[in-house]
Amino acid sequence: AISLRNVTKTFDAGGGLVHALDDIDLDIAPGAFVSLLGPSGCGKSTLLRVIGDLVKPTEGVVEVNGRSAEAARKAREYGMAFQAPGLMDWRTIRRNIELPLQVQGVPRNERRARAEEMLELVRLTGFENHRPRQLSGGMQQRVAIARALAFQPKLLLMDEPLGALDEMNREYLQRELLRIWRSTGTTIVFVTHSVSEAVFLSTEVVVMSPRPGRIADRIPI
Amino acid sequence: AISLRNVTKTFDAGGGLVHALDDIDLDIAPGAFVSLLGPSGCGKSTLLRVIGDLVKPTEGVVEVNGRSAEAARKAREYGMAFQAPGLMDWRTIRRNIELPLQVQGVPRNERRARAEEMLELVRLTGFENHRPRQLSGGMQQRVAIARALAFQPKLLLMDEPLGALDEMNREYLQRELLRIWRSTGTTIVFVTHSVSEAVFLSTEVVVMSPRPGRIADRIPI
Ligand SMILES: Nc1ncnc2c1ncn2[C@@H]1O[C@H](COP(=O)(O)OP(=O)(O)OP(=O)(O)O)[C@@H](O)[C@H]1O
Ligand SMILES: Nc1ncnc2c1ncn2[C@@H]1O[C@H](COP(=O)(O)OP(=O)(O)OP(=O)(O)O)[C@@H](O)[C@H]1O
Ligand SMILES: [Mg+2]
Ligand SMILES: [Mg+2]
Repeated sequence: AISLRNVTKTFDAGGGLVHALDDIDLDIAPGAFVSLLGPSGCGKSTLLRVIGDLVKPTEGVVEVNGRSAEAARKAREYGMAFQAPGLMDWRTIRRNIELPLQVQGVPRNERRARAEEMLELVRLTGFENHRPRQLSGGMQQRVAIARALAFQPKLLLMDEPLGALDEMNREYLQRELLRIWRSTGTTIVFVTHSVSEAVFLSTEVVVMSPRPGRIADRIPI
Repeated sequence: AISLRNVTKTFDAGGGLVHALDDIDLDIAPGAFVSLLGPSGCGKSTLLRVIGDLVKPTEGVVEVNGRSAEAARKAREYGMAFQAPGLMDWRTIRRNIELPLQVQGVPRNERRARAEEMLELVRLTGFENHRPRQLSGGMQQRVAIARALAFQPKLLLMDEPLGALDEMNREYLQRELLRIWRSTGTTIVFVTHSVSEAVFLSTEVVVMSPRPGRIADRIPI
């Protein structure tokens, strides 16, 4: 479903060059659950953004579902949960979750029902009319997850989505994510700092080296 | 050093009331290292903000070093690392770390040397001239820690400061924090979702109940 060939990304910053990604080759099969591990600053978020066409590679080719990353993004083929929740302050929680459905033209009643279902999944029923800033850090992250899952995407890109949660909420959502994955056959690329979480969730773990980010190891689970 | 009596905080939001904190009594001795644990949304960040006078309690009294929380804040008696890094986008990393020193009138050369020392501590040497948005999530969190430590405050308030880090960086910074704590005798109030981290670092662990946030348990370590 995803293929990266010779992907390199260099940023121009702070008066010098930052080599975020260096000659990455990576294949992710349809329906796989791949976790990405590696030290802070090694390029995990950048790699996810390259797959999601939020960042253009300096060199190399990215294909998602047989087309370019850009085409996949424009066709809205994936849901993404960012490392910082990225919610819209001026919308309520419900309207934040409904946004991808709205963009896809889903009718109002159906949108509302789906948003309600997602809120229940992430255990935030009752917070529909709140604004993002009125929620705790972990609650905002859960809304981001709800939004990413809302339109049942075939591909899910998730950047440390459970890091801000206590152990009980985290384990609950790990099990829910696994259940959704099994029942929908979606492909998931999941960044985490927890080795145990990666092993629990994934079909394969990809380990990245410190900057410049390369793939150090690929471990089938 | 810190005393809370009957502290209650209620927010008006989303068409209803949110009881974030309910009748909290808490004493933190000078030089203690207290960790705060509890489920997402239970009131930990709110409690930290009440201590730091960033939020006024609905009821109750807060004293920090024998004066009101407000007086302590105005006298700049503490350093704070927030759950979302809260860096200033328009300043470089170095100038972000220098800010509290600047506010305290520390001379330029001394400020610069101290900022450099802090950057080295959090292992971000070489990123002085970058902008916050050019850093990864974990790197931004480390800058927030560097900034909180910069002026060697007597009281440190830290809200999940290590959550965005891989295990190696996290353990390294845990040891560094412990070392600084022992050598400076500073008082630390530390929110974390990791039970093992709380036990490793603290003299005492305070466990909060789910909303409305109360103190469920206090465990000397
Ligand atoms: N400005 C606000 N307006 C309305 N409600 C708020 C506000 N700030 C916090 N709350 C509510 O108070 C409760 C406690 O929030 P708080 O941020 O303290 O939780 P927390 O324990 O830090 O959670 P987490 O572990 O997810 O960071 C939550 O239900 C939240 O929605
Ligand atoms: N827009 C940008 N401009 C300049 N440099 C950038 C930019 N985005 C990322 N970088 C740099 O690229 C490197 C990789 O960043 P990335 O965010 O991918 O790391 P990460 O593996 O996600 O780290 P973390 O675990 O801390 O989230 C870092 O050194 C970062 O400073
Ligand atoms: Mg990242
Ligand atoms: Mg919090």
